[in-house]
Amino acid sequence: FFKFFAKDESVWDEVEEAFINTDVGIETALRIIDELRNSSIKPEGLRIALKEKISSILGTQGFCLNFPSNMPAIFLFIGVNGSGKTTTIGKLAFKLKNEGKSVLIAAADTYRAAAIPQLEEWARRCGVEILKQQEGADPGAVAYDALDAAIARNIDVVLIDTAGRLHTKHHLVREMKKIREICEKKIPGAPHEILLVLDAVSGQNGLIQAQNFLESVGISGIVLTKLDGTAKGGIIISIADKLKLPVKLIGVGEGLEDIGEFNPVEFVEALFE
Amino acid sequence: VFSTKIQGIFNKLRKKGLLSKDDVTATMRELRVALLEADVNFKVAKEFIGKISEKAVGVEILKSLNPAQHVIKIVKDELVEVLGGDIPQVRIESVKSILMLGLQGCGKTTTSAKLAYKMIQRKRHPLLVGADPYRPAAKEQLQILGKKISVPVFIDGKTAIETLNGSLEYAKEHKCDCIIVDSAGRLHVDNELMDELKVLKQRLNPEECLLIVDGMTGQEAVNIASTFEKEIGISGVILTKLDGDARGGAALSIKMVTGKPIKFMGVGENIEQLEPFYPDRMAQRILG
Ligand SMILES: Nc1nc2c(ncn2[C@@H]2O[C@H](COP(=O)(O)OP(=O)(O)OP(=O)(O)O)[C@@H](O)[C@H]2O)c(=O)[nH]1
Ligand SMILES: Nc1nc2c(ncn2[C@@H]2O[C@H](COP(=O)(O)OP(=O)(O)OP(=O)(O)O)[C@@H](O)[C@H]2O)c(=O)[nH]1
Ligand SMILES: [Mg+2]
Ligand SMILES: [Mg+2]
Repeated sequence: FFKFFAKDESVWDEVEEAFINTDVGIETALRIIDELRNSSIKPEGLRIALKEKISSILGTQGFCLNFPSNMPAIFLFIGVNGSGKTTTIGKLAFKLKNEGKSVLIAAADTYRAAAIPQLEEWARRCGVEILKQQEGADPGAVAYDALDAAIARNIDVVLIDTAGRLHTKHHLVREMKKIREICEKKIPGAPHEILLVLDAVSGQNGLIQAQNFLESVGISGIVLTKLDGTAKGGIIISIADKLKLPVKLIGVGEGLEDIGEFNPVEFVEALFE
Repeated sequence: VFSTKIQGIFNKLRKKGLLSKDDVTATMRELRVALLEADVNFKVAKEFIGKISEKAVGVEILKSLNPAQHVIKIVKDELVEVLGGDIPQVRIESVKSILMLGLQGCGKTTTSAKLAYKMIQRKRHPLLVGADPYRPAAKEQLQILGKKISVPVFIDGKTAIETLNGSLEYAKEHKCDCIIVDSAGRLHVDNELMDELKVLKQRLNPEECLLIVDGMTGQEAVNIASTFEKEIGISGVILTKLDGDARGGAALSIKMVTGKPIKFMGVGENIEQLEPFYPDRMAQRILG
């Protein structure tokens, strides 16, 4: 990857191919290449220049989770079907618990078969409490109850799991808006994070998902999952470039500890491996 | 949109008898952008465009079409040809064993139930087998889906191979005429789980070995599909979540690189939302 052999014009074709291979997408790739071509970069300095360019797009801040003071932190997880929301919540609950925080998991996916038992198992594995209602219950009601319980019991963090939904399904987007409004009314400033969970294997549709959900519901950050696979997740470069959305967490496996904070330096290094 | 851009290119060129090399080059640039935006793999797009360029230069423009329309027609026809050709369908009425495999979260469990539902509609007696011992509540998920459509679900066993062995016995005893085995999501680079899959396949010797792929898969579709084909061997592919707006370029990548047919498309979370794969619809979708 990114092994430059050409010392002439054709090196730009190699760069373009390397970018596309990571799912950065042709528009962002060509734009980055254009900017580098117009600066007088020597072939020897190209690798460094590319790393700097990508790093500047990813930015230097916004990677940390937003914990408000004096109230429970409410984190709402959204994303398309199968991206890794439920598993991420299990891992994050474990991580926060080990950092000394009290955590409540809210089972607001009341729709998919065995969604609640799946989340219950994760709660059991990390020794964290789960708030749930019956299958088919209103997800907004579950979110409300969870926030209510968090306030009453002085809980530090609430992680809200939701059903997978395609951004093209208007009734599901409306449902998500409603969940968000319920959080806002119950605790001012909530949700303190609306995290879009995105599979690293996603192609250009990842950018479309981010654009759509940002517009309809609001997104504060991205969780990039399944980075333990072979996909590089380059789509987040386009997302940072076009939407200025930061990645806050990464998923690197199916185990309880397979979660990490997003480190832009490591991410860029991994792109070039 | 590809066709609008191509129309734009040719509006600048007046009536022409034959497509010139320059006409084609300009068009191919637009085509490349369209394919890459649709998640077609970089190398696959290059190869596909090479094919089209050869076919398009010097072509006599049909009297019924303008040059742009004719180029679009050539591209679309070629796409349909590559994607389809003569697709050997999953013979729902007669297939006896199906092994479902793929990456995490692509839709294996849901699609297993969808296939069972198609068989129920043909008055067959399928057996769903929950051979995923890892994912929390995976077996429960399949049980719930099976119950909805009155299909028995076999889940006994601590390991995947134990469950498979038990299910073969069960199927015989209960006269089930097709066994559909749902397996755990796995990375194509996880040696242990790929070995497990080899063992499952060997034991079941399935008539259909279906790779389930998320419709929004990007450039890695080639690597994923060719690894599963090389290591395990597949008979076909099902592309899921095509009820969204993912362009589905993975379909072209997978077909071109593995030669394996795409047999169905998942178009929703409900049990009846599994459609046969239509190459012309997919071609239209990829071009955008
Ligand atoms: N390898 C790997 N697998 C993951 C990762 N995160 C989640 N998974 C797997 O991906 C699959 C789907 O995960 P879920 O947590 O059920 O995804 P979800 O978004 O909640 O799915 P829905 O609720 O159905 O929309 C499971 O098999 C998980 O174990 C990761 O970081 N790496
Ligand atoms: N919109 C849509 N959602 C789908 C489709 N097929 C499956 N899903 C959803 O995708 C998510 C994942 O489906 P599963 O069947 O659990 O996927 P899986 O491959 O078995 O997942 P693992 O066992 O964890 O690897 C669920 O939310 C399904 O409802 C489809 O065609 N369209
Ligand atoms: Mg879930
Ligand atoms: Mg499954």
